[in-house]
Amino acid sequence: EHLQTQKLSIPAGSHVQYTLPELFFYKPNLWWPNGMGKQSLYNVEITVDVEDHGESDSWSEHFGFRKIESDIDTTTGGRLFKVNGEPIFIRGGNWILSDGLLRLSKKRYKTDIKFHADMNFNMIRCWGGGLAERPEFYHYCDIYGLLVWQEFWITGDVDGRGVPVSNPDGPLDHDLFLLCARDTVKLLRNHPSLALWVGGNEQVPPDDINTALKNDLQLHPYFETNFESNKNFKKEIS
Amino acid sequence: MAEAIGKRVLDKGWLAARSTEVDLTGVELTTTTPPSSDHSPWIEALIPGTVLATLVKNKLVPDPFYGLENESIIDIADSGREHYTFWFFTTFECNLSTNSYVELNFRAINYSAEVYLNGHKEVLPKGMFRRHSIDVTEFLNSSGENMLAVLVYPPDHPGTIPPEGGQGGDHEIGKDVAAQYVEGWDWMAPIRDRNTGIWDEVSLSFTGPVKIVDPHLVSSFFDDYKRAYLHTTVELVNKGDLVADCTLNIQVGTEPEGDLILV
Repeated sequence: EHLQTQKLSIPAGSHVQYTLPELFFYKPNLWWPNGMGKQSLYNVEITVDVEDHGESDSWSEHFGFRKIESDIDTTTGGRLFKVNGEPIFIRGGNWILSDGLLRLSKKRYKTDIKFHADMNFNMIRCWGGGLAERPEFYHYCDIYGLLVWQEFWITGDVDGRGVPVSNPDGPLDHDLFLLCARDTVKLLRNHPSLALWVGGNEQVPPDDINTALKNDLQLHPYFETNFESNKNFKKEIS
Repeated sequence: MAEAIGKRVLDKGWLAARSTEVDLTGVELTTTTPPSSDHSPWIEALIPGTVLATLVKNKLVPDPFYGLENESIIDIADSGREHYTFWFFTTFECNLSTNSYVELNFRAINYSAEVYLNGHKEVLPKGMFRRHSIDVTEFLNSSGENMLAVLVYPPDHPGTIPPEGGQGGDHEIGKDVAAQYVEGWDWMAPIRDRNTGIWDEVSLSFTGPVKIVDPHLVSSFFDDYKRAYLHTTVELVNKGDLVADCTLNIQVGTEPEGDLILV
């Protein structure tokens, strides 16, 4: 078990962002996609106790140790994926959504996603004209080892390449699009099955949206460097 | 018994009614004149779900996925947005202890809404893919029943389906930040209400003065995956009016394998 405790003091009425000292693991059980190994998951639990009050809040989620890389292959123009340094041949399927009336249930997600794993798939692509899928969808992709390619809400047909040509500059409210995208990333980002965020289907989002998404989604340089020192920093958000 | 910290999902006992058939305001619905399921136009609602899912559940429209039944359901383009603008209503009880806080959370609503709780109003801004959290601590009846009403509006640009159909209909839905398939595609017919509704989880979260928000977990690897680090960043909100001296704990355990139970 890995357990760590930090003391901190939070000013009244404030909203702070705090990074704990990183936890070290020696040879952790890695998370692998379907067909490449086990989908090892750890349970991460975070609690906060307040003096003179007791436990104030708690949060827990599954977490999988894995590294997913992908680049465009200059020879074929296709995208090559690697998981934990191992190249993977992608066998994937398109996904729109479970039900057109959005009667989304854990049971249905479990059945649909296990079906994809039983078909020997290792990736599901969530099409840009559908939904940003829900945490329950990602939970079962974590369990069954389905990598997820999640598109944002832009499609060629509706955004500038359809017949008739329409919405060449995407949705009317770009700030709203980015607010929804950022909130969706925060909702889904800890799932080991989440492999790739994609701007849209058959279409690049408008420049300002695309640039902002690329900027927001790159890995923070903080996580690139080698770690020996236990650093923790607290940043006032507001 | 005071509420323990944690989340309570509100997915039972919801009612629904078409907005054009309800003369009361949200304040009246959640104070003097709460609805009941045995009085028309109120029907049992499916939450989470869409307006059409509730109408299908109550057999007020045929199931659009059988035969050509979808053709017999009026499209929002012909009925107008108010036809699919719906009220949703429920009640709940909760017992708050001192220095505790409650947030009302909507994980997704399509497309915008007004929330009324015991006569207090909040507006949920537009966007199908965003979460909403409202601190409702001061509006709650800490003993007895709380009444919650939500008026949900369809997307601003539901569009019109051309006679020949086509990918995304007339593409108007693309002006909003919402799912685009709902105007129909080559593989499916249009969805008549454009998926309007409280389409994802509704919950209450009970906390003390300090709340944990959106932890971010990142792993980094070295020495050929022998050495790994787990980096954790959390947002913490102190809702109280005093400095909070906290102890933040993180525990990482392996999942029980099969029927092995960790003691």
